[in-house]
Amino acid sequence: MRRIAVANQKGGVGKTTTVVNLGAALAEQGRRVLVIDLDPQANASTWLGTVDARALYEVFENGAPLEKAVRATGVDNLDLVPSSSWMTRAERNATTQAGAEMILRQAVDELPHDQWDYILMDCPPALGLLCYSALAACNEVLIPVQTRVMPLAGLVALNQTIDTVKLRLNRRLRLSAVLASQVDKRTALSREVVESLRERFGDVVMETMIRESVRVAEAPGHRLPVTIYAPDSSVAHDYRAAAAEFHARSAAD
Amino acid sequence: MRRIAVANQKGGVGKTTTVVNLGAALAEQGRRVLVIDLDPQANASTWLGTVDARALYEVFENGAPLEKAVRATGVDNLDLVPSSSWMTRAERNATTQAGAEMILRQAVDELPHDQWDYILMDCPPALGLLCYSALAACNEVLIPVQTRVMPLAGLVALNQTIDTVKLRLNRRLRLSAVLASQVDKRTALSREVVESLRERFGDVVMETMIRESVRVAEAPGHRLPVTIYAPDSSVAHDYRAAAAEFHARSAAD
Ligand SMILES: Nc1ncnc2c1ncn2[C@@H]1O[C@H](COP(=O)(O)OP(=O)(O)OP(=O)(O)O)[C@@H](O)[C@H]1O
Ligand SMILES: Nc1ncnc2c1ncn2[C@@H]1O[C@H](COP(=O)(O)OP(=O)(O)OP(=O)(O)O)[C@@H](O)[C@H]1O
Ligand SMILES: [Mg+2]
Ligand SMILES: [Mg+2]
Repeated sequence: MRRIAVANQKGGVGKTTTVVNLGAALAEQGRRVLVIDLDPQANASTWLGTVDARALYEVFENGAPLEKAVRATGVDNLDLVPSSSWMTRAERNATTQAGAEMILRQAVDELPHDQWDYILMDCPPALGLLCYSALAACNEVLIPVQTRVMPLAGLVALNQTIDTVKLRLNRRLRLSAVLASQVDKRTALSREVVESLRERFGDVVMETMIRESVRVAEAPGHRLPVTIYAPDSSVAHDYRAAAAEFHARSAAD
Repeated sequence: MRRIAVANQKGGVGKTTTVVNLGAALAEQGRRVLVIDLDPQANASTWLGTVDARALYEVFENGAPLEKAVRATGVDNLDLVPSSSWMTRAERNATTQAGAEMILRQAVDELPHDQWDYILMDCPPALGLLCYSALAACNEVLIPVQTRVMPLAGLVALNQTIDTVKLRLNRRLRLSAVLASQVDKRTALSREVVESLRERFGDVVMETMIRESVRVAEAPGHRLPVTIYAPDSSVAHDYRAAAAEFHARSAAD
């Protein structure tokens, strides 16, 4: 079971969009996927149609089994642990406990081993306890990057955070993929940003890029991943290619 | 002196872009503008070319005068109080103090009254102490909304937060403007979102909308507001119109 933290503290770069659409594309290709929504704003939960005020909160607060927080979604092979604004409270309460960043890791370790092939964790736009919990609980980090200028600035801090978590909390953690998203091939800006990503991260940057498409932005309004909302769209094809590439990468490791 | 918190906990909706470009357009029209960057990711500070590790931190931590944290920028009539990652530490430390949300308000109250006409505060993508500090310190809130589906979901929580701060900390606070941004007039989605904003917020929604334009996304890479980087672009015109409209609104109040 691959555990992947989808993280980037810069806001609006496509973390939630990646988790939902890549998750759905992996599910379509026969993988069993569990999405864990760690963002108190619960965008992934709302998109997948299942919000539950206390499910994940109980795991952090009272040590409830994570399996009890899992909900089915309308997408075959895709389950969800929903978030809610209660997670802000859980984050605040946990910071006073020793080893709070390890709560989620222990909870994930207790999940049945053969029920899912992938766990994708959606992180909030901040480097704080919820993000550190995901980095401690996962083996891999996938960083979505909106191909604009401002999102590049935060990558140094994010890399340092990954290194620190690897050193102190989770030796297995590695940056396994950078996914260029909202790529507008018509502009030089997107091409320059992709080039600079490849210079900085080498072949960690996925070959597949996700193009800018209004279909992606419309999909949450229909509570469907773009692979179901607009199955023949070129951007749905992008996510399918990204899923296939991402899955092949693990086989190669 | 108008004090305006530019806030929206949803990530990537254009808070920083609004503060820098609307600020620069107001400055161009002869207003004296002070930008206060409350985001530890310091995107506005990096864009305006001035990062200072401890300036604002000292105000929160040790009660240093805010005026000492003010820096000139390369834009006439536009000054900046820069942020840095130290603000994460200041936020964490302050939560244990009584009345921490009022630290910034008192600091702003001590600024000279006749040096600036506008203060624009850039908030981080979370409803936490730094955002509450801005809401406590300001008379007005401007909410930038990216015209897509997911940003709409957070507006209920944001409105509740504004009401709560108004009730408990700052009776003068009011929502004075909602600015539709990254509007892509070619898509039905943008039009539908703008319509839904007008239904919900009435004439608080500004007539002026900011169009989607690659010039805006390029401007931070040149460390210039779009009104200087691409002065004849249609999006620079949008910001000038927004500045004129926003300034006229105050006269009308
Ligand atoms: N390929 C794309 N084409 C068009 N729009 C996109 C694309 N990817 C994401 N978006 C839009 O960009 C915005 C930001 O995406 P999203 O909310 O997934 O980012 P995020 O990183 O999860 O944000 P946050 O930091 O708030 O959690 C959304 O409105 C989304 O619909
Ligand atoms: N009108 C526009 N046209 C094109 N791109 C835009 C426009 N406005 C903002 N952007 C781009 O959208 C992205 C998000 O904008 P910005 O960083 O200002 O949002 P934010 O709300 O401050 O994000 P955060 O939540 O991370 O603080 C940036 O890459 C920016 O360049
Ligand atoms: Mg998100
Ligand atoms: Mg910002």
